[in-house]
Amino acid sequence: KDLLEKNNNYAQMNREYFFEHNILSINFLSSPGSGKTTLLEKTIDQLSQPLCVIEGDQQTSRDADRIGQLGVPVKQINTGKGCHLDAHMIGHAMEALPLSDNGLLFIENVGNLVCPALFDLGENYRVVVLSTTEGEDKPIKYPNMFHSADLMILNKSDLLPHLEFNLDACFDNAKSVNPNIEIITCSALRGHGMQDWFNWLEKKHFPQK
Amino acid sequence: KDLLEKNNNYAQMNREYFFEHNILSINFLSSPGSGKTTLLEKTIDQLSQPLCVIEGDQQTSRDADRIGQLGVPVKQINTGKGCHLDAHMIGHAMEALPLSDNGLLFIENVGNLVCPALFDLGENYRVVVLSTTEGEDKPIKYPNMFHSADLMILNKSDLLPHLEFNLDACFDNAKSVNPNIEIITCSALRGHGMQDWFNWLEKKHFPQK
Ligand SMILES: Nc1nc2c(ncn2[C@@H]2O[C@H](COP(=O)(O)OP(=O)(O)OP(=O)(O)O)[C@@H](O)[C@H]2O)c(=O)[nH]1
Ligand SMILES: Nc1nc2c(ncn2[C@@H]2O[C@H](COP(=O)(O)OP(=O)(O)OP(=O)(O)O)[C@@H](O)[C@H]2O)c(=O)[nH]1
Ligand SMILES: [Mg+2]
Ligand SMILES: [Mg+2]
Repeated sequence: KDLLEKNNNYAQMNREYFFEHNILSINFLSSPGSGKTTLLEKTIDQLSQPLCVIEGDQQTSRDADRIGQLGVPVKQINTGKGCHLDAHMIGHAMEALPLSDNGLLFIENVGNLVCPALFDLGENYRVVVLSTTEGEDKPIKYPNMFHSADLMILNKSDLLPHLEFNLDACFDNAKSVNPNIEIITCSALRGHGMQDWFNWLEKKHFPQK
Repeated sequence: KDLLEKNNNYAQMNREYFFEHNILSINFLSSPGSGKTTLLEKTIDQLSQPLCVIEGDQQTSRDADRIGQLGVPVKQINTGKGCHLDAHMIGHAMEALPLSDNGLLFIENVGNLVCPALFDLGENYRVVVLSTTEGEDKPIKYPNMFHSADLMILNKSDLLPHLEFNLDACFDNAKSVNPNIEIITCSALRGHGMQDWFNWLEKKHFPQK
């Protein structure tokens, strides 16, 4: 497992950089299409601190283009056949971004509930986004990801009236895999619950506009 | 890439077994929660041929339990931290199942749009399931998977009235990555479009009840 050892060394370098420059870095993880980019789009509107974004995808720059349109410095990493971002890629992307002291760095990982869980990027927090449409069993079927997350955002709450989704079972499943996980329910698209997410960010030191 | 070489040898063994016994094997792939198991549940009701199912998940036997309740022989493979099924695992699982000549084998892969695309299991067909809730850009953002598929099932069509989903863009994206891909739109849960899927199976030699 030399690969993970090497990755951990790069992660440590990233972590030290974030600490020295008081940068809050968050790694966003989810299945494909759970709403990571939408969440970032709606969050960027609310923040006053300097912010940079790193986007990870197998192909295209579609997500970086969406973020770039909001006037935020963003770097797209294409992993080709690769299934996750690693700390080395992040270190390089950081060099290409105008990171500010006391600012934020959002990292949107490749849409994948499996492999990205194994690769520490040196981030301060891990946020896993689960959409209501995926079903309430994902936390126990893909446990590594939920075990390694600080916060679970249950997104697409606006679709709940049209789904047979058991909220309690979902929360129980997440807590059974990770008793310390915090949970926020929201609709990034429609805005419900987003205030809880902004409050969570503020708790981590970043006041809103 | 010894790993893929070794896998291809096992895949070839599986393929030869399927050919000698006239077994139709299908590998079902998707993001987590797109509806693979639901599709299998609703399909099993319709088929009269002997059928076995292999389920792949990181953890739990929840999917195998759902299939087992329908009286179909099923084997659950748990991959632990692994992100995909491989041909060696399938070969072993086949030994544990009462496969019948002229029958069917459905393989539900681990929910992951990235890694399983690289591992040939020896299957006759690859069916990728995309749900409307994931967005129309997935075929171009995760191109390897859609490029390697024979059929794309766009599932959860019942939710379209509540989504901003562009069907034409989705189809164009899929065709741009794989001009030969067939596309069926359905709702495994509600039944719309499922007849098109049953007709597709029948074309591959398996009449319905
Ligand atoms: N109904 C509803 N749809 C949403 C919500 N958030 C995102 N979506 C939709 O879900 C689809 C995918 O959203 P994205 O933000 O691109 O998801 P993603 O997680 O960034 O996707 P990848 O980067 O490809 O993994 C799009 O069609 C969005 O409009 C939500 O809160 N409610
Ligand atoms: N609205 C709607 N929901 C569906 C449909 N098909 C599946 N679902 C729901 O989507 C969720 C996930 O379905 P599953 O069949 O477990 O999905 P899966 O692809 O097997 O999931 P994994 O095996 O964990 O990757 C469940 O809550 C299903 O009820 C559909 O056609 N329409
Ligand atoms: Mg995205
Ligand atoms: Mg399943």
